[in-house]
Amino acid sequence: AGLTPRSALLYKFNGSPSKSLKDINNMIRQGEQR
Amino acid sequence: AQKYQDLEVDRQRRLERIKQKQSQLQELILQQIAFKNLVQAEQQANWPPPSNSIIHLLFIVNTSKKTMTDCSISNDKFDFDNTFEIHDDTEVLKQMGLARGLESGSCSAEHLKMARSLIPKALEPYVTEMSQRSISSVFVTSS
Amino acid sequence: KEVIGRLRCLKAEIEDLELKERELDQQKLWLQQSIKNVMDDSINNRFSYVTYEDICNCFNGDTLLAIQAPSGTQLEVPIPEMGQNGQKKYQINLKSHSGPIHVLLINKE
Repeated sequence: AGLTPRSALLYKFNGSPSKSLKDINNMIRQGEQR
Repeated sequence: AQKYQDLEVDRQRRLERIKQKQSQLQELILQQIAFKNLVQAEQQANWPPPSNSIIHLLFIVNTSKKTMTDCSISNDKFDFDNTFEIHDDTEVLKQMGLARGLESGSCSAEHLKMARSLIPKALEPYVTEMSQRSISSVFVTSS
Repeated sequence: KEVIGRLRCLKAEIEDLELKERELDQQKLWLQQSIKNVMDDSINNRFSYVTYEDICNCFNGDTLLAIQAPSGTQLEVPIPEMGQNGQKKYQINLKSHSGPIHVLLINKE
């Protein structure tokens, strides 16, 4: 509760495009590289 | 000159939006083609797989490289001690080859013909362009 | 005179872009409806599955969790932060208002 869009990425089942999941995967990967 | 600049900015924004929307449309086309190929393949299979070895669409898959990943699950969240990736079922169907190489522009002529028959006729130019990976020319042609 | 000419061309190009964008919006709606019809078809529904082996072959060597949830289920991944024990925390939050969320562990071993 209380998470703003800047602190989390969102995806909706049967509502968001595949790109949303790709963005999530990129975020996780970039965090790991840093 | 100011008006020209404003219009130029407007033009760039529109081009960007169109590029995104074309990409989304491509994804949807691949989704429909892959799904129809899946259904056809399963219908033509000699025998159905055991019911305890299948998973029905729609689903997403979470993958972790390290097999010792600790994953604790409560009723609304997963906690992992390592990185993961998430892929939707359309991605799984693409990796199974059910998009017939369209996603990477490496589609044979026979598969291209089949793919065109699986989507509404008005969208066939998109499939042709995807097979050649030159989606930008679709826009030019339509204009 | 030159600037006026360029301005006219730019306006015409923007009109074309507007038409193209509207066409794309219409095509997207159309295709989404087409996908829904195809997936809702009773015969297609029976055959819309993959096997555990199919999924394992796509992600060779990975530990896999399959998550099935009703349409509209919200998935949220917070930006990973360092925990108190010096390890990064990775989390997925799921929220469904219209049915249960099923989770399956798919592991070749």
